[in-house]
Amino acid sequence: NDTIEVGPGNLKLIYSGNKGKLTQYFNSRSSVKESIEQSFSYYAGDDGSVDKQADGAYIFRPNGTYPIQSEGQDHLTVLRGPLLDEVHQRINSWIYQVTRVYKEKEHAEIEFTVGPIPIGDGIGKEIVTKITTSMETNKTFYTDSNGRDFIERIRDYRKDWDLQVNQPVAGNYYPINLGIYAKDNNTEMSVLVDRSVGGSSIVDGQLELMVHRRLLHDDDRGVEEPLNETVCIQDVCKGLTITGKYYLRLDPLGEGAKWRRSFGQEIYSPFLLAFTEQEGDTWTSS
Amino acid sequence: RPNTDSLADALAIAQHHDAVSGTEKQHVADDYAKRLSIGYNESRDQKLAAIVHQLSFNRQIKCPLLNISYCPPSEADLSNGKSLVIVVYNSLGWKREDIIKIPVVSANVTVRDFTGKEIESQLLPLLNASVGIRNDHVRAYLGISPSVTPSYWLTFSATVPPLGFSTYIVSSATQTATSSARRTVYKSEASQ
Repeated sequence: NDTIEVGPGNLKLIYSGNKGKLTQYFNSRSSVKESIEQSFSYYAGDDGSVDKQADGAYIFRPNGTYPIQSEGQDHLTVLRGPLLDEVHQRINSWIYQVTRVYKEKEHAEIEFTVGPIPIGDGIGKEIVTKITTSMETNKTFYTDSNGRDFIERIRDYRKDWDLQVNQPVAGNYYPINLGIYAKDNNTEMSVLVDRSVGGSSIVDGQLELMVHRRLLHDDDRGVEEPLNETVCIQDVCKGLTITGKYYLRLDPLGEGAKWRRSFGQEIYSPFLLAFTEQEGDTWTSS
Repeated sequence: RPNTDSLADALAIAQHHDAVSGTEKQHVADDYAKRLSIGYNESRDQKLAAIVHQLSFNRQIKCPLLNISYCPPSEADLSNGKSLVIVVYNSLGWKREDIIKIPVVSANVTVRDFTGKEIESQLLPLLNASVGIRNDHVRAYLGISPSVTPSYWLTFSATVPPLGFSTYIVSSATQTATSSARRTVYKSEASQ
């Protein structure tokens, strides 16, 4: 029927078979149902030629935003099983994504692998992933404060002073160490992260995370070099490839805090594994 | 006496705002990484837990690169009658159930809990595309031969008590005991 349903448990993610894109989030237990999209785009790094302030390690100074389209045929590979389903998506030659839905969990796990960011066009890039819903979030979203309280953020507004908006994107960006969420009258959309990233809600109903960046100019704030790290093997250097995970969950209004707190701790303190081997069946329970 | 001073120093230095935000110079980033590595190794290499004999972290069983699907003990050949014992530690104060994921070479494996009861597991093929984009570079850097690239992720559900351990045993099966994942490939036209 042109749709692909993924998830062995209560949570189902619906993908469009034609476009290979995520289209809907549905939890049969909580009855949360929301149309949803997920995409990648990049902010071009400002070179500082106009106002002497380049995009760099400290200063986020984007010069336009550009969607990242899939190259050629968009492959969606679905692996199904009794414990979890996986959706593999090769966005392009330098972005790969795996979405996992576990039978016993009510969140989606998204693992991204990004890099090396191409800079052959002479433009530095800051890569973001966006999750878009139809939620009416009224310019308001919430970000953690170094893993502690979630603090209310209102787009283009500061409680303590009259904000003159010169940077509509950068002026609304916040550090995300634990997570970010937004809500409307019915639903909360929460995203928790396994590493520190930047994040914002530039458009109502949308959350975005900055997952990787590679820039070609120094922002002249002291670091004295562009943020353009490479790794070299046998004199061949490449930009870095990064990987990370974020976790997406939609709850009825007022029911997301428990998950954000408890699962946030579990992300921070995953199971620790140790290995050894034994001969035959000599193991005695311990 | 062995201690965790190097790790403490490395973590203390990494509290600097440059380290937290990733805005340091490259040579400083390299220094942070080296200090953390020294601290990690000092804390792990059996120096602090000498009384633990059977499950110590010695050179043969350490697995610090599980995040890039490289884990020599789990990729070992289990067809010779040996089993892989996995001890799972939960550092939080509540009972947890989560999925364990380890790379394995063979599909013919089975997972049992500490009572010997077989538990449900699932094999996920390591797709070439995902392995390639992530691991080729790192594996080349580490000098790992492509021939030892594992074929599957073995996943199973582990339940661990608060601040406690659970033990699971992976051994070879006469047939594929795990529920193999069905793989479906959907192809879509790219949007312009």
